[in-house]
Amino acid sequence: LPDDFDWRDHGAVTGVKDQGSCGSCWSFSATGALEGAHYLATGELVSLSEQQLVDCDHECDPQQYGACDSGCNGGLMTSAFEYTLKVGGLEREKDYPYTGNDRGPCKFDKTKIAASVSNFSVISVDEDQIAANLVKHGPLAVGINAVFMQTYMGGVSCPYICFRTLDHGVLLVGYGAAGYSPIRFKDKPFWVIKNSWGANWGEDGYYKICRGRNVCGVDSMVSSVAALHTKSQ
Amino acid sequence: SAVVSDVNSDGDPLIRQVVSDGGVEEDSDDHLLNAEYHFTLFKSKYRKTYASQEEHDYRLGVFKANLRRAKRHQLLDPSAVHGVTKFSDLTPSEFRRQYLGLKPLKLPADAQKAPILPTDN
Repeated sequence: LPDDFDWRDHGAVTGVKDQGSCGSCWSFSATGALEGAHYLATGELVSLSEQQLVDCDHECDPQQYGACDSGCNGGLMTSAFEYTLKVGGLEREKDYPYTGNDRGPCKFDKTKIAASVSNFSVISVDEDQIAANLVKHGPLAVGINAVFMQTYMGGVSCPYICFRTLDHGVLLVGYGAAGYSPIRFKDKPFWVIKNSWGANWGEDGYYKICRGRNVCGVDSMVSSVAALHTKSQ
Repeated sequence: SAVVSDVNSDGDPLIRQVVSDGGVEEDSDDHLLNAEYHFTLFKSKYRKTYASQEEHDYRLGVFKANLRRAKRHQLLDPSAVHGVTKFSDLTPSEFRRQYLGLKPLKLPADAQKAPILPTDN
């Protein structure tokens, strides 16, 4: 495994997006992972539609009653992958643009599918396995506790205390061996996370969190997706 | 408050405080002026407008609470930088409701587990 790795350096990550005042983080995390997987499978980087997931994906988790994807009221990335597998794929962002609300009808057009899922997996709470799957399969969909993110402006976040109850879905795009933290006068290995709160939040829309002890639950809900080798129409 | 030090005639370092020990009201005045000032910057930077004076004053109160919260986060998380962000006029529950959105559940039990990958070279 390389000491440092970042899919942004390899062209597998689209620009930072903004979910606006809508609890649709799960759809941004899922599209980010499929954008990366589609790039690895076809060499084509395409911005995919979160709004299709918000409007059309009401997939439920069979094991847990009431755990259904529900637009601005939350969802799960693995259920979003399941939905995408079932309906054949996601449209491009520009064909089904984001509105930031879930009051519209489903306007999915099968003839405009840009990327398709071949399968998806969940990854164990093992940081080496997370790093290995990141390098092998592309950006990963992860859950995190976002309590420190409301006031975060930059640097490597490594709270002494942070609950591991997950309330936010983001995209893991890379990792670094050493992000210098002046306060603790030592380097800290960190994950590089793409968020969906616009580029005027955090470090140009990105968040860095230290690795090593499942801080804020970042290692506990990690999933990867593989895309079919079909280029978008 | 600030403390400066200089050396008096017989060479002893003279450490003296140049600002009186602010009573609670003085500190809170500083804090209030600070908060007002930061709130003005915040509104212009993020183009925030509020429907009424009541809403504005309420959001200023929330903003002050979030300044204190950012201070606590900085103490708990010293290797990051915490401060005023575009969410600083939202209460923690408004923030959670409007900008998060992960179903607070475990991973689906039936999801396929990724095969273990080699990680040593």
